[in-house]
Amino acid sequence: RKRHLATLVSKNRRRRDLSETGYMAFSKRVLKWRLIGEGYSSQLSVEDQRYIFRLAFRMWSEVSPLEFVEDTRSPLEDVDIRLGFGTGRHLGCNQRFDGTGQEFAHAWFLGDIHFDDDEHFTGPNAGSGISLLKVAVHEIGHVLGLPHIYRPGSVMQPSYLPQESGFEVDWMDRKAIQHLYGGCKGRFNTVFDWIRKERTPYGEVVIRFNTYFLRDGWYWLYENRKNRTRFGDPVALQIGWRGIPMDGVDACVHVWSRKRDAVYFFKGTQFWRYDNANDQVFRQDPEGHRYPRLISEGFPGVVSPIDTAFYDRRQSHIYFFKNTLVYAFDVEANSLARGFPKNIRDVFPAVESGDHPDGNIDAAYFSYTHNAIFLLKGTRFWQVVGSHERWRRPFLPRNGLLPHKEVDQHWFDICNVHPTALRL
Amino acid sequence: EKLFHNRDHSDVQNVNSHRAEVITDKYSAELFLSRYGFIMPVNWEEVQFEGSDASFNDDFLDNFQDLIQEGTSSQEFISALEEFQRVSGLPVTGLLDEATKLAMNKPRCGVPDKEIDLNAPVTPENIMVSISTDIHQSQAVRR
Repeated sequence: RKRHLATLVSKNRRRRDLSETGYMAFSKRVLKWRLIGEGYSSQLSVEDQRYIFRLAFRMWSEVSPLEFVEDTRSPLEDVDIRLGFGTGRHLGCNQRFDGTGQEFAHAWFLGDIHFDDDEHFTGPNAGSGISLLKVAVHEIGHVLGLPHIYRPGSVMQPSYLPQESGFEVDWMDRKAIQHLYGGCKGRFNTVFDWIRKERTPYGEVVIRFNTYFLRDGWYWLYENRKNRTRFGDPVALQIGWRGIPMDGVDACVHVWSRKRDAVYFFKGTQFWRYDNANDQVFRQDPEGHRYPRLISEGFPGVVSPIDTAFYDRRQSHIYFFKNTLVYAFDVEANSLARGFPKNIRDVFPAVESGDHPDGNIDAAYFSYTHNAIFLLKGTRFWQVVGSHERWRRPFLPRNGLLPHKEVDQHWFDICNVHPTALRL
Repeated sequence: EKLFHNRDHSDVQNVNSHRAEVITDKYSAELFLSRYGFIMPVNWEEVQFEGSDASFNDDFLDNFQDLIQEGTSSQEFISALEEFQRVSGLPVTGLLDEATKLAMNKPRCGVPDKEIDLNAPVTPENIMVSISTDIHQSQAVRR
């Protein structure tokens, strides 16, 4: 009987494997799901049901490297996760539902999720009944390999708690799923802090900023204090930044000095100036320039397309990066600074020999949160030695690059979602 | 269709649907504790289909029925109850008090809280041993 058991169990594990952690986990990164036809609920419209499940899958995608796509066409055995509603004896499952009360759903390791349609499931924020979104996020957590977690606030608690406002996957649950599937890694096109001035109720002007990460046609607002992206991100670029190229930009530079305050976006051989007040690019700016303009026209001496750029307030220089060269552009003089372009190793020398991005960087970012400049390339970043660091360790080279670290260990949970789930 | 009057179905009435058995006594509590793995870890690994020849499960079901028919020893029941109270954040009394019944009757997920460790060799004897070991420990604690 043991041998029989062993063959029985191993055969069933074909679709999923034990990850190093000993928990079951999918080995694929893009998973297909479907609400099966004979399993529609009688309480919500089919569209509502599908929307809630799409949102539930997206919430897991926002915190893990997994992507989920609804597949209503493939043969059923090719669908990884199948969801359905039923009452009592249902969908060929021999774990019979118990009617109203107690068990409201269950999930099987092979990816089947069943909901007890005797329960009163409601849409998000209905304020009554059992939130289908909450239950779906919980059961999907099981299918992905998470057990019950008794920690208050966890989406994996076995008992249902009435819907609090702002139901989200919290920090510990994120670590739990990333323990199974790893963190979210990827290249960025640009990273910048967007500065805005606000007036307090007392008429004072205060200056705030938000940090943005851009990748292709998507962007995330990163909440530095909470070490995570904004709930519900990524968002499509054209939704938040009207007029810039929809498939992404090479750089964003904020020239901010006593006399100037201008935000530029660069892409290919052109650049745009952004009109913060009207939240779109200028067609013609107050100085009469029509956009888009050629980079060679606006920044003579700079060769485009560029890799990236940032503005250094200390010298009012914009540093443009292209391949292994750095072009420092003196904004006041409207010309390249003397001696530039230079090799990137000469401008930003490695503090630890051999630990250098060697050009072709993805993003150069001055962070107001850290008061530091970061050079990003691939999944790594190098922090530029700041004045404070040099005060403590004078032997460090000017603008030296400290040893690299991993981006996803410094800015957390910047995760892709499947393109079909982008617009929710 | 279930009867309702409000647009958002918030007043839907389950006139004809059956209700889950409310947990009120030791027997129904034992069933609950067994079902969710507090008395005997449950193999939740495989998809169970009606009529499937899940011989593996039959072993368990046999064991399961024996336990329930003979009644779980009061010690086992108390240990399981204490474990449930502990993970549910309830006062650990070992008694089937009102707070515990209330927690057991809450809407919840049907996946067991305690599942069988698939990496350990699985034999009914083995599981029983592990249960009895547990019991010894709790007695020691009690003394």
